[in-house]
Amino acid sequence: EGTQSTITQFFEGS
Amino acid sequence: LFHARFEQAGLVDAIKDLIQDSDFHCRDSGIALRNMDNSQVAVVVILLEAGGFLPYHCDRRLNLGISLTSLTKIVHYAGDEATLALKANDNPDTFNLVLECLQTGCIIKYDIKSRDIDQEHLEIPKTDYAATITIPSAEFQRICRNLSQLLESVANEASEERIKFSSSGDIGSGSATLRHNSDLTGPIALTISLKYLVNFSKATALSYSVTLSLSSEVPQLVEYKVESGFARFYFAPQIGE
Repeated sequence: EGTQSTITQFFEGS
Repeated sequence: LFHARFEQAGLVDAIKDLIQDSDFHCRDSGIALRNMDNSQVAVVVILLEAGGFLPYHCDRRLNLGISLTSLTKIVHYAGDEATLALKANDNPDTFNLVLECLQTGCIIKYDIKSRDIDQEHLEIPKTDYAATITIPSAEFQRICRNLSQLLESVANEASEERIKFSSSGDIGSGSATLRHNSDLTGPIALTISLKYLVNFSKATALSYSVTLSLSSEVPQLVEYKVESGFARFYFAPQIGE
């Protein structure tokens, strides 16, 4: 089983 | 002054379980929405170009903060066939929402207060996916709903000719396989939460087909093309499998 990542790990906020 | 009339109000229903409030960015080119879901694992991006509205008029940039929970309740009255019109004046503390049921001719008007929404703007990088597969949206929804009755997550495996959705849980396992004619750079396997796929597939009424863009260890993209625009759902991957 993997761990669910969050989208902010991939998309940067501005 | 801003005025837009939209004939696919069912779009609201497709995103209401993911995001509760959002800014609608209104420009002369059209309306855009980009927002993360509460659990920060998915992003919804919607672009509706001005040409998809009849009429569309926007003479300056405008951000309308709209409660999708409230908008859903309003739109739900007339279902997918409703026509939705948004109007705002130069001071957009409130906006007008006009809902027309095409079947009965009934028109309902609301004055809605624009909400002040603290929303982070996410930059979405261009991604080259290992697989981009287009399948009938109704089949995709059927598969997601069926597997989700008993199981929680789904493993997507794609090869040259077939995409396989397989899932296992306490009660056992299940799988569904579909043929496709899309190009792949190589075989791919990844796991995704069925609960979210079921949510994304609520956009089925918008488009005959759905495109899945998949790569290991980057967010997956589920895209529905609508008239003069799109609804895109990005979902963060499970890592360390």
